[in-house]
Amino acid sequence: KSIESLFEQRQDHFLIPAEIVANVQETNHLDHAFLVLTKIKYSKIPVLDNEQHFKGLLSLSMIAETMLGMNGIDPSTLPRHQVREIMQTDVPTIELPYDIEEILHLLVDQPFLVVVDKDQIFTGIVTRREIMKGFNYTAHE
Amino acid sequence: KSIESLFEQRQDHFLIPAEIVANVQETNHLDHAFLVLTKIKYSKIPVLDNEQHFKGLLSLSMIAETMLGMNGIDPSTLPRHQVREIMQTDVPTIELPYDIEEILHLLVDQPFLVVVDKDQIFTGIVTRREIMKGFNYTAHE
Ligand SMILES: Nc1ncnc2c1ncn2[C@@H]1O[C@@H]2COP(=O)(O)O[C@H]3[C@@H](O)[C@H](n4cnc5c(N)ncnc54)O[C@@H]3COP(=O)(O)O[C@H]2[C@H]1O
Ligand SMILES: Nc1ncnc2c1ncn2[C@@H]1O[C@@H]2COP(=O)(O)O[C@H]3[C@@H](O)[C@H](n4cnc5c(N)ncnc54)O[C@@H]3COP(=O)(O)O[C@H]2[C@H]1O
Repeated sequence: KSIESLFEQRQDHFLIPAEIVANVQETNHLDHAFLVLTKIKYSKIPVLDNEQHFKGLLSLSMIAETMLGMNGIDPSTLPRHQVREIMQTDVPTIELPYDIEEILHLLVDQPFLVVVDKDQIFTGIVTRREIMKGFNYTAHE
Repeated sequence: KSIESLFEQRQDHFLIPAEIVANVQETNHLDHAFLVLTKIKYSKIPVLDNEQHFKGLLSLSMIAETMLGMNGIDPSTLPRHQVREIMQTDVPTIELPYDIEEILHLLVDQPFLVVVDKDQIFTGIVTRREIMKGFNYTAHE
């Protein structure tokens, strides 16, 4: 079980804290969200409410899908709709303290994991990149 | 060095072959590429030429960036520009046979690696997901 134990030593380094995770509000309109996602270039980001609760995930393709219709690529509907209408809500979340086996298992299908506290307040994310760095450390032992 | 050796046993399973990797042509126009990326939902895909050579990578945010201007979100310029004008070209590529240490190192910063042959013909991709599956296998030993 040496992989797990090596990770346990580095646990506190995996979390990217909420303060530096780009996000949008569930009540933002889609034109605003389009601008944010285009500028920051992250492919998928958390959606929060006005009390920092985690609500879902949003990507540019979810917004772009609403622009496809009878009139080609049409952005005119974006100001009339909110993030919460189209965001992805079936999202696994984890809480501290980590269960490294659960993290490794979930990161097979998720590029990042959303960390919340017991009240669903958004705490941060754990990314595949942080785990991959850990493997490079382990592999060089 | 047991991590490397466990991976070497599974080498042939990592490659996602070119035939099932979504891609666009460098001469496609951006409105077409916008549709493709919106529909397939992969966040970044390879760009090829008409002889299957790897040319670069394209994401929806690269296209969306061209739509931001004086007139809000404007799709009217998309039919007049080609993928090759905006694609990302500083992309690391690897060749078979794999060097697993190189793969683990590059996958820290790349969600997937582009595999080409010696003539730059696109062969497939190696994804973080395939490596994460390998780790789960290893961790359960
Ligand atoms: N500005 C940047 N600086 C340096 N490297 C960058 C970067 N943007 C992307 N990358 C690299 O590309 C990978 C995929 O990014 P993506 O945005 O598709 O997918 C990201 C994104 O959806 C989310 N994410 C990561 N950091 C974030 C942040 N600070 N705010 C919001 N979302 C974040 O987690 C996913 C996985 O991230 P991970 O770090 O494992 O993997 C990242 C990282 O290795
Ligand atoms: N249709 C789908 N079915 C099942 N799972 C899906 C999926 N679309 C996305 N995922 C999951 O989300 C991860 C990130 O996908 P993304 O499109 O941002 O980032 C992808 C995408 O940019 C590219 N990619 C993967 N497979 C591809 C394919 N068949 N064609 C084109 N690009 C692909 O490699 C990146 C990393 O892929 P990876 O598999 O490691 O990681 C994938 C996978 O775990």
